[in-house]
Amino acid sequence: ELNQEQETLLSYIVEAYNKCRIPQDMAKKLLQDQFSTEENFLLLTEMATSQVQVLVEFTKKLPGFQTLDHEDQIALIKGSAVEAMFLRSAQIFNRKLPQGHNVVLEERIRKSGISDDYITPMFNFYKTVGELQMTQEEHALLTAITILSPDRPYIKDLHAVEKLQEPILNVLQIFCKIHHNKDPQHFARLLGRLTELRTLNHHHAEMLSSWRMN
Amino acid sequence: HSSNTIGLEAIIRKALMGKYDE
Repeated sequence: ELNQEQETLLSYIVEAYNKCRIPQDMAKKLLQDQFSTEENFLLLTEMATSQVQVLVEFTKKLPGFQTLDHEDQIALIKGSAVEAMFLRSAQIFNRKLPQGHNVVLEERIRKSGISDDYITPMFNFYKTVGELQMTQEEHALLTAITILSPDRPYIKDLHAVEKLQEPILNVLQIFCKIHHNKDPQHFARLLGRLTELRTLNHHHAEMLSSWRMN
Repeated sequence: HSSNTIGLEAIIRKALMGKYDE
């Protein structure tokens, strides 16, 4: 069972995560179907900027984050932004969206000028996340764990970051034991997604340059 | 790539300072 302190940590992170939404008008724009490649590029760029802003708002609410060294705060978000966004996109893609919305979104991404070499692993990742049937709690905790990873470049006080990440990992592990008692590997599977995210992050920089060239 | 990284960092710095707070 989760103790009182862990319950509080969980509900705090979930509440912060639930507030993590891009503005409605921007989400609507994504579903309008008339678009040229150039408009698509601009829109996806605008979306990414908005997602980073939302991500920072979430991160600021993570217990202890604002006590970290300011430059370490920036290094953590900078190192994890792409991974947190992939995780978020996976969640959105796996939701039951209104009829046809997934198709429009997928088409928009496929027509964005990004090479298939990058698109295919991304949609594979969405699929593997979908198979885990993660709850909102798991998404919130896994996102927090991704952001509070001490092994990002330029982190000065690794120990301070570890101290924030560890209790969240513990909560996730217990949460998995409670809610997935038929699958003892569930927690390990969730952590496995973090490895996949690292790979996607690694390819992201290359992906952007190829996109810009196109 | 480097200009993108600078762009990302600028967005993060502004957001951390609360410039996008509503």
